[in-house]
Amino acid sequence: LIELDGLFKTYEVGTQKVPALKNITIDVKETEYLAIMGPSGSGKSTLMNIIGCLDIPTEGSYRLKGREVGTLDDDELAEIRSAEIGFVFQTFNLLPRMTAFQNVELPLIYGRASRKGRSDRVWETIDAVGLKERAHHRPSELSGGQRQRVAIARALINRPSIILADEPTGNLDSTTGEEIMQIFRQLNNAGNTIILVTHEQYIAEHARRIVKLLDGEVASDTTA
Amino acid sequence: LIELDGLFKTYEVGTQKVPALKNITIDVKETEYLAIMGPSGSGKSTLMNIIGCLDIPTEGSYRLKGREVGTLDDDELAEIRSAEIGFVFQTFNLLPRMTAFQNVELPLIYGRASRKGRSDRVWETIDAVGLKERAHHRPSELSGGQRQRVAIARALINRPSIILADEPTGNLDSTTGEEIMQIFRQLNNAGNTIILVTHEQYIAEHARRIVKLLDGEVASDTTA
Ligand SMILES: Nc1ncnc2c1ncn2[C@@H]1O[C@H](COP(=O)(O)OP(=O)(O)OP(=O)(O)O)[C@@H](O)[C@H]1O
Ligand SMILES: Nc1ncnc2c1ncn2[C@@H]1O[C@H](COP(=O)(O)OP(=O)(O)OP(=O)(O)O)[C@@H](O)[C@H]1O
Ligand SMILES: [Mg+2]
Ligand SMILES: [Mg+2]
Repeated sequence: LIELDGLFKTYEVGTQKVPALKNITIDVKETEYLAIMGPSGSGKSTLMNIIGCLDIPTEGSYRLKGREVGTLDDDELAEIRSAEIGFVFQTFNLLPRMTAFQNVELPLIYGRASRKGRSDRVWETIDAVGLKERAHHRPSELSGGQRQRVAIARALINRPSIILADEPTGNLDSTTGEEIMQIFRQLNNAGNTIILVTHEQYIAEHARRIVKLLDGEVASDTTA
Repeated sequence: LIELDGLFKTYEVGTQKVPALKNITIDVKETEYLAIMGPSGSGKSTLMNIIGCLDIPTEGSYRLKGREVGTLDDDELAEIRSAEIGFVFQTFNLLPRMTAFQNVELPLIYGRASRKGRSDRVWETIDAVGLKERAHHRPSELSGGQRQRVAIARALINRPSIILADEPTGNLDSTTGEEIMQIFRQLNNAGNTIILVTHEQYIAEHARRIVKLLDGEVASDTTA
């Protein structure tokens, strides 16, 4: 499904080069459940952004379902992102002037579902993350963990087959975090592929495989 | 130092009332080290914002060093916030067009230190949180955990006697999180008062007292 081969990502800050990823080679098969761990700044979000087609590598190959992502044009990338990938951002990236409901509904707006069909699905997903009573609040009227759950709901609403979650429980207490992990468990059992970044060992242990990054490189790749 | 008595905070969303804090009575003495825990949405950040003079209660009393905060005018509140309180926000609140260095330096700009004196102190604090190599990056050029550490450095730069940290290790791996806890430990040993919100038990155990919130109320208040 996902084949990264000799991937490099180097940022440029003024004249300085920041090598965020070096020589990354990882294969992820359909229905896998993978956790990515590593110290702050080790390249986890950078790797997720490339897998999620939000950024392109400086060097190396990324094949998604056999297609070389670097050769796709913007429309094809946008299509993949909306149809196949659900992305939970480390910093949520919610639209501040829309309510939780509207933020979660957004990925459905250009789809084929009727307004009633959309609304039912939005309520179902908002309920699944425990936010029914907060659906009409805007992000500034929500707690940190509530915003995180809106971001999770929005990522899942289109029933993507690949779920990329960057520290999805970072702002959640252990009970609420466990409820989110239950959702991911069900989605994986249903055949979806899950890659989650976490710095918490007990969250990583929900996955069946743990890749550890260190300074932009793969330090270990362990299957349970 | 901090006396909350019968504190209520109720938000209004449209016509709906959201009772975020109910009947909170807590005393915090100088040099205490207190952790606040509780489920997502239980009122922790709301409580921190009131203690930090960033928001006012709907009802009840908050005395800081014997002065009723509700009776102070905006200038007096701004003075307290800049001189006495260092606040690490759950969502960092960094200025996007400034570098990490400039963000950390900001609270010093209106003070009495010379530019060289400021610069030395900024480098010292940036180094203490492990960000020397990233000082000239802007927030969008930093990882989540690096942004969190810029927020921490900025909160500490003015050497405030009261440190309020809202989930300061939420985006940090355990090693980096431990380094931050060491800094807090040293500051507390030096006589500063620390209140930190966390949902992680092993972080809360660094404190000497744990207050647990549930649905806006104090559910337990335990001294180690
Ligand atoms: N500006 C606001 N307007 C309306 N409701 C609000 C506002 N800010 C917070 N709330 C609500 O008040 C409650 C408490 O919010 P608060 O941010 O204090 O929670 P928290 O304990 O910090 O949660 P988390 O662990 O998720 O950060 C939440 O249910 C939230 O939806
Ligand atoms: N746009 C950018 N420009 C320059 N450097 C960047 C940029 N984005 C990230 N970096 C740097 O690349 C490195 C990897 O960043 P990344 O966000 O992938 O780390 P991370 O593993 O997700 O960290 P964290 O656990 O703190 O979220 C960091 O050292 C960061 O400073
Ligand atoms: Mg990250
Ligand atoms: Mg909060």
